[in-house]
Amino acid sequence: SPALTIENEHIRATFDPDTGLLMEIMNMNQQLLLPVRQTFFWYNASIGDNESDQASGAYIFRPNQQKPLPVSRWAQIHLVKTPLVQEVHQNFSAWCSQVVRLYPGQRHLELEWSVGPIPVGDTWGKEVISRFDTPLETKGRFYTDSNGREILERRRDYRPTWKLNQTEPVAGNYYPVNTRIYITDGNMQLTVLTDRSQGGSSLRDGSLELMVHRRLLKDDGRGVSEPLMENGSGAWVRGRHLVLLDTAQAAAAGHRLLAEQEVLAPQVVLAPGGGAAYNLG
Amino acid sequence: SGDSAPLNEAMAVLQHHDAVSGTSRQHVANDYARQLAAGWGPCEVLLSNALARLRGFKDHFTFCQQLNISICPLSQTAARFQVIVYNPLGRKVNWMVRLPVSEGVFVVKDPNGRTVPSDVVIFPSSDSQAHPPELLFSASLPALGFSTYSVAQVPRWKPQARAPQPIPRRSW
Repeated sequence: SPALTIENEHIRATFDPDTGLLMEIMNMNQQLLLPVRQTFFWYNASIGDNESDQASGAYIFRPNQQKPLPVSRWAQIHLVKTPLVQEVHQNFSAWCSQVVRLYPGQRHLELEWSVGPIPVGDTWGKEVISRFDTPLETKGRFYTDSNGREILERRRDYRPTWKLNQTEPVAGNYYPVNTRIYITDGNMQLTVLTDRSQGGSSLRDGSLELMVHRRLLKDDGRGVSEPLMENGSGAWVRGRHLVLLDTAQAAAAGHRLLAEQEVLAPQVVLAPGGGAAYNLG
Repeated sequence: SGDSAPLNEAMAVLQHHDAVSGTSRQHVANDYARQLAAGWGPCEVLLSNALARLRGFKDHFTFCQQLNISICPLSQTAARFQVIVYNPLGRKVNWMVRLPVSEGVFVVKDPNGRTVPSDVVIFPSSDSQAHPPELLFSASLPALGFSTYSVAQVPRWKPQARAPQPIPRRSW
């Protein structure tokens, strides 16, 4: 079957009809086309190994192998198209789903993910990420924000003030993401805005990942004395990633305004009945 | 009387990394939630008082705290309600309002009484409790201000056997 698309006057997102995964994003104003494959993976949490008895826990992120496992290689999808919204509903597993959404006039793609409760019946702690893979040649560099203000350049396996001996190739390249993370090849920039503080990284050129949820069975021995395992409402998380594709020159204008609108989002209050209309004057 | 100080104070406590990154014990996390909830209540009263003053009349305002998971008892049960949307930014914003509703057809009117385009989206899931229909409309919000939209459910048009009519499209 032909590729599935959702589009408005600014953006077109294309999905692979065989896998149901996001395949390509196009900025139609700038005529930018970027193959983007996005899906969910999970790292198996370390419980300690020959190198170190350090387990992954509330303080420490330490996967037991470098390569994360896919939550699913494909998603069951449903398409919703109305004049006011276009959505692709992706179901990856019983505990992981996502809605990719586009409203008219919107210059970004909205990814609303729902993850949890993460199953741990197999006694493996799991740390779930959303990963975007692109062919961008990013030369080991990616960018994260410092509390929504300054943007800091991050370099894989590198520290600007000392010679790094990288012993944790995944965790050692994770950085705090308060509002945004991006990768660029100097011409094109892929930016992802978050709705909360998360951890993020770019572990391969052209790749960008954000950790969305964790459920662990061991305490990391750093003072909490509890494994990171919520059983109540905290077992479920729902959040949003806003994805922008733009030229490297124009990208900041887009993500700064959008992040402002995300952090200071409109507040909805309801009142029963018909009531009199409030006149703006 | 309303008060924003308890929420201010709870938010101040929650700047600690234990609350931001989840490095607290579970009973501490529960206490963070308790402090936030205790602060939210009087702040809702403060906001309601402010809105009543600005709008010129008192109303029973409802804050739907679970809108992110499509739960809002008022919009899901009332046939008529008002939607007040406050924009904290110093510039005008167009924002898509999404509210869970019962199935049906709705008319949405802007602050000037003009009908605005709206849509009820029914999701591809058999579980209507987990995925209720959602009413969508675009709200135009002034800088550092609010707009009030009114929503009314209208009866479905039922075809008459003796007087066939073209089926009206949901064009609101």
